Amino acid sequence: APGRHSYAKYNDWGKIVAWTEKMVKKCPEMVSRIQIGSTVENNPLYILKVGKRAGRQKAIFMDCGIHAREWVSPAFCQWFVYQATKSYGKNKIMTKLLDQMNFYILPVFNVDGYIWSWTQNRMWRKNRSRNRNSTCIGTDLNRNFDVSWSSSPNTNNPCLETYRGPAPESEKETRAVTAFIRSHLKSIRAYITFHSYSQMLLYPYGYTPRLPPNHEDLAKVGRIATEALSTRYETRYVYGPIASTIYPTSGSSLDWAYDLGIKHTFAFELRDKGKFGFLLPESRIKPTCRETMLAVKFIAKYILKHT
Amino acid sequence: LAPVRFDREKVFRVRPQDDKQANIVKDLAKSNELDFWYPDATHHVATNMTVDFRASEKESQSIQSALEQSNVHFEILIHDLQEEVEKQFDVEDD
Repeated sequence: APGRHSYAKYNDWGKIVAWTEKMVKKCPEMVSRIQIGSTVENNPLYILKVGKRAGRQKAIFMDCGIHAREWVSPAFCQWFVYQATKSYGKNKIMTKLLDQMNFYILPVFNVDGYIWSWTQNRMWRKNRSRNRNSTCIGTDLNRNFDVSWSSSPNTNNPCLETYRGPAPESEKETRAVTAFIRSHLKSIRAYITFHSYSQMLLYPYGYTPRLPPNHEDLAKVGRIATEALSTRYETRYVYGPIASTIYPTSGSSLDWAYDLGIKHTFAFELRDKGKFGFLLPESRIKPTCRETMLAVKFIAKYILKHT
Repeated sequence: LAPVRFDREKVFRVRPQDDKQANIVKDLAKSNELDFWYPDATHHVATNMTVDFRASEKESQSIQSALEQSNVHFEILIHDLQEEVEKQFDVEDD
């Protein structure tokens, strides 16, 4: 028995799986569960499709928990599904969004790593794949995407936290996600990924200081989204391109999705700014999710209107 | 396997003021097993960047001494990581 799921607490993988089943049973007309693949340790990778109508319409893909120890990220994905289903028919904006678009939500991207962070090592970041000729375990899934994959220095050592893997898309989790996004590319208009911590809203690029062609548009969305976020608790987020706002990266999901053709891609670095770091107390989950919801709803509204 | 514990492990926050100080942090990473929280790797460490890293109890003292000797300003964000791991579960069950 997985125990009781709570939106105010961190939930282990067993509880999250049971929660996905519960959401589908509770709102069958709005939520469906799709298994997009499995992990090295044979855990299922589930996406929840949230939206009111079937058929060809716009969609936003969101993922949480690429990095195992960033626990507030999966908490947000669960919160989003809960709020979406709860406020449909009550909240005007959410009703419109769900009537006219779908959300594909991957509540935990790095399932094996997440389980490991619960059971063995709270500070675990990578996935749990074995590496040839090394006793060090795991690949950083956010360095494993096929976008300027080999350009960053010091990411070819399996013992480092930012190890990029032996090849682009070498990891089962990465391949499952990229295959799903490629096969739904016609409908996916935005990609949003959730990390922690440092309170930022990022857009491409990370692998080059060059700005993407629609950077003015992305900056405008970033500015308004962070303003919306701050209205609830005055939490200050900064926004900007990855390379100059946080630090240069290669092989990241955000840049990959952008170069694939999804021209609105964002990464949230959720709370906090370092007081707790990866150990954000559960009492901060709800406020973090509430304020983030404001930014995500703004982005979704923008996508609906402008893409 | 018993879960990893983090008793008396520390999280340092350093803000190198110049290249020399940034290199001191990078050198510390070569001689100690540091877990970089922000940025996520040593090679990103740069002047005027806020750098957060975790260090074992054993290495914390020598790291602190090295930073003090080099006049690198630092603060200790977390004094006992295991305590914080336990304190994160601060919401009672429904």
